[in-house]
Amino acid sequence: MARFAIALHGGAGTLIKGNMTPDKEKAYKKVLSEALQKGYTVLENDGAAVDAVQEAVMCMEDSALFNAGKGSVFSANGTHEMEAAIMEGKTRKAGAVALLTGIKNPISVARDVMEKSQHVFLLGQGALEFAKSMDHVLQDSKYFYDEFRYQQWQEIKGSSQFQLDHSKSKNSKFG
Amino acid sequence: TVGAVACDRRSNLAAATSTGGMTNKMIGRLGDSAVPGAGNYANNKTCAVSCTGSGEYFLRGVVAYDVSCLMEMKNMTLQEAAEEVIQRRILEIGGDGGLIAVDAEANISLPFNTEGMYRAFQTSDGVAGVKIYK
Repeated sequence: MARFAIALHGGAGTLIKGNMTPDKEKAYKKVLSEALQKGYTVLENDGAAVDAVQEAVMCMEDSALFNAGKGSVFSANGTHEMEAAIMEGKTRKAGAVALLTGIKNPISVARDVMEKSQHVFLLGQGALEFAKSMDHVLQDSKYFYDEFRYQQWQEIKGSSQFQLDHSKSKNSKFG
Repeated sequence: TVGAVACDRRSNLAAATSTGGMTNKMIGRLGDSAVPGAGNYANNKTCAVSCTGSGEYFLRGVVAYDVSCLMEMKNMTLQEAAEEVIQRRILEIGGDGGLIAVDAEANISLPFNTEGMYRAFQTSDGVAGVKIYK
């Protein structure tokens, strides 16, 4: 059997800017460790890479600490529009969703798009209807509410600026 | 944005990426790293990649696929290709962020060009870490 490996990223953090307390750092590392362990266990038990990455990402989506799933940031109208994509290297099959609201684990919907639809990318209402048809777990807006994320949004709400986790602002003009 | 890449015991690769976008983003804006080819890609011949950063730049740079192309067409190693894309190509168009990648020999690369990256990794040879790069 060949070597195996897994790697994760949790995005880039606003808390790095002098705000990372030992307790917060511990909390972030705890979730990262849990996600890593879930993914690695799949591989260790001879599971498929695609299962390992899905497990790991779902674990981070279930945490309010990371900008995905439960921890998604606020968009301009105060909603949470999520995106997810998954791809396997053997077949180069891919599945993706975007502009998706109210779904607990967008990555699992992307997996179903890859395996159970004839398509690669579903957006918005169509993605939501597909998720519902596949019995994915729905969550209301309270599930996605986080005070820290809300305050981040309040700082730039009403402006044309938007903010990545690790930078103050990004100009809205792109080529 | 969160993501994972893996190489299993059969040397099959996979990548997953999920994001809540950007704070105060325009409604209907699609384009964070969770777009196939731009911020998410897997090909057993080369690598699996998941990106994080300012999504529009990753779309313009077709970053995840670019790493794979550099390996396939220029015979770069995973580390060389990932570094080339994050430390040179994406910077040339003003992009910031990073990626995680793994190849079919379970080599891992974790380059980034901005502060505050949350990373975790583990290989079957016992190399492991959970780090917040400041």
